[in-house]
Amino acid sequence: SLAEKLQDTLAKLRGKGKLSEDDVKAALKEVKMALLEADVNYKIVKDFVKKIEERAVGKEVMESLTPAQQVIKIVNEELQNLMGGTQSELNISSKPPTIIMMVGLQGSGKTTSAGKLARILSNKGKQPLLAAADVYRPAAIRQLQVLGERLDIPVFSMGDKKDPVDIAKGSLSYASSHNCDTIILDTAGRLHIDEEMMEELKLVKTAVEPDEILLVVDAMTGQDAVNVADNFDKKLNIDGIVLTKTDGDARGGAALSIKAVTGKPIKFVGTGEKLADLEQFHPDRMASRILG
Amino acid sequence: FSGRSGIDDDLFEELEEVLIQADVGVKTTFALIENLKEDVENEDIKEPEVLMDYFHKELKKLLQDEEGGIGLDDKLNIIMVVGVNGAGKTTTIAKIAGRFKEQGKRVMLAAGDTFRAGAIEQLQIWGDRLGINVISQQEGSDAAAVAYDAVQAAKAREMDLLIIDTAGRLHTQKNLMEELKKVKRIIDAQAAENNASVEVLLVLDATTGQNAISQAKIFNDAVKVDGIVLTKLDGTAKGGIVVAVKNELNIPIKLIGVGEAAEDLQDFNPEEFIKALFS
Ligand SMILES: Nc1nc2c(ncn2[C@@H]2O[C@H](COP(=O)(O)OP(=O)(O)OP(=O)(O)O)[C@@H](O)[C@H]2O)c(=O)[nH]1
Ligand SMILES: Nc1nc2c(ncn2[C@@H]2O[C@H](COP(=O)(O)OP(=O)(O)OP(=O)(O)O)[C@@H](O)[C@H]2O)c(=O)[nH]1
Ligand SMILES: [Mg+2]
Ligand SMILES: [Mg+2]
Repeated sequence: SLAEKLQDTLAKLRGKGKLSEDDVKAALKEVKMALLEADVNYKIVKDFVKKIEERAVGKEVMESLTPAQQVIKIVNEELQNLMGGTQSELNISSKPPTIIMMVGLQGSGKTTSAGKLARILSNKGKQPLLAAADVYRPAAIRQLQVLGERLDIPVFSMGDKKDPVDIAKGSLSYASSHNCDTIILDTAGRLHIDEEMMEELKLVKTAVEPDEILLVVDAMTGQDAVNVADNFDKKLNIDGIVLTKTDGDARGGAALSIKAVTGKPIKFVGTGEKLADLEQFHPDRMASRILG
Repeated sequence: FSGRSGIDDDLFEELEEVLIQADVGVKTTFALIENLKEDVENEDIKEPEVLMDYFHKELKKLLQDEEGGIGLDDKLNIIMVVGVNGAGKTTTIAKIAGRFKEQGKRVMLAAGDTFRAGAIEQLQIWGDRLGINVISQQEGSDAAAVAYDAVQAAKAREMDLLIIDTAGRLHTQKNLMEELKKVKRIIDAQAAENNASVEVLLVLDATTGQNAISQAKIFNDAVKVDGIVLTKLDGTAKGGIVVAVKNELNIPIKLIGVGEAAEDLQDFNPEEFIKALFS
């Protein structure tokens, strides 16, 4: 773990008294390696290590009897500052229905997360409606309908020959006539560089003005996480992130990169394939996982 | 790199940056650059352009395998497709099936994901679109039973190729990896009885970071992977993870996915891949 590596690196100076510049450099190199191995974006790591360096050459580390522990403490603090701090509740509309729109790359976990979110809202006493706006992927609508059946939550669909904008609008009328106070709109996976598909999302956003746009990101995403998040955020002004598949052993550095580049909060984490597997995000847990 | 005046630390740092940002990973990047530095000494390389050309050739050697793409034997060929959730297994199966159907081969599919909502229907729709039969059972049935039925059916109907879909699973889920081993055992046993060949393809998503190495290791330990399919290369991710995987496990990279349609499948071409890595 990073803590152990830093202990080793700085242990050689036990009894030496003060840290030298080279000692600090060595410690920072360990931090850089740990974050890169955890998939944090290269440029984000550079900026982050600079921040650590500014504090590491200060008294708190240089004159400490346990410099390694001090560095770890600083890294942890800076990581948590980056990861947490912002509110992670869903936006609720003052005029129902509240509309939540799930967006993201292919296979990231949008449809499954839509079902999981509907379940959480239902348990909170809400009347959610799932809306099937993925008209491209074979059996995407069927997939959402099966999840709805399992949860006894209604699924609005207009089949796969209609425009997602019309489906989104249709879900609004359906929600009002069926007393649903929250709509969770599932959209097709798409590339952030697919102009036509990104435009489609913009049109859906304009048509129904979602209260919450959630970017669904796979926790095992590598360096590209920054490109994806930045693009989706610039084009849609997302409200938050759902980080999926955290039940694996990916360190999840993408979470740090995405937060650093968009400033948007991670609101939920997917912790498994079952519909109950969605939890609130804990910045401190994520920080220690990234550090490894 | 060609605009540079000489080979210096800055050049190597820039190279490190390109490789790490391409998801080649810290460990593999450092190993590659250390080797490169030695070669610069031994081969007395002075020009950055010569260095890059040399490096491209070294990477090509690493990534090359005599088996880009997939070939079929003159018998029933069974391909089992595995990988973590959402990597692109089902779609890749449709692409491979479409390719061989167009070549006049007799192809059959098995809906081995009996767990996820809509999984069987998803493969059935692909089967309908391609005019290919899909062997399936009820959702919730035993994946091994579907595999067993499928091999029997493929042999009986004299198929050239049977492709078996499996449910996505994280390599860290021990019980699901045990299930996968069981399905593989059934397939191997049936293949032996029916003079069929078996190949396992691991699907890796190009957007994946260093976790791909762990995925490849554990899937390989469970069911011996014969080849890798790298999907979603039509995005902005470079897929450098395959450099690390090839370096550590020497599993051939056979195919790449470059889109969501049936024709979006290409044989892995190391030269083009390396070119894209540095672009
Ligand atoms: N282990 C695990 N699997 C997950 C999680 N979230 C989703 N999955 C699985 O990931 C795969 C992809 O999930 P989907 O919900 O179909 O993803 P999607 O983003 O809707 O995919 P597209 O619509 O094709 O873009 C499925 O096998 C899900 O069961 C999670 O938190 N943990
Ligand atoms: N852009 C792009 N999308 C792809 C590619 N391959 C697959 N996809 C998409 O990725 C998503 C997931 O594909 P699936 O084939 O369902 O993935 P899977 O591995 O079978 O998923 P699970 O069975 O849930 O584990 C779908 O939206 C596909 O269309 C590719 O090469 N490029
Ligand atoms: Mg979906
Ligand atoms: Mg599948």
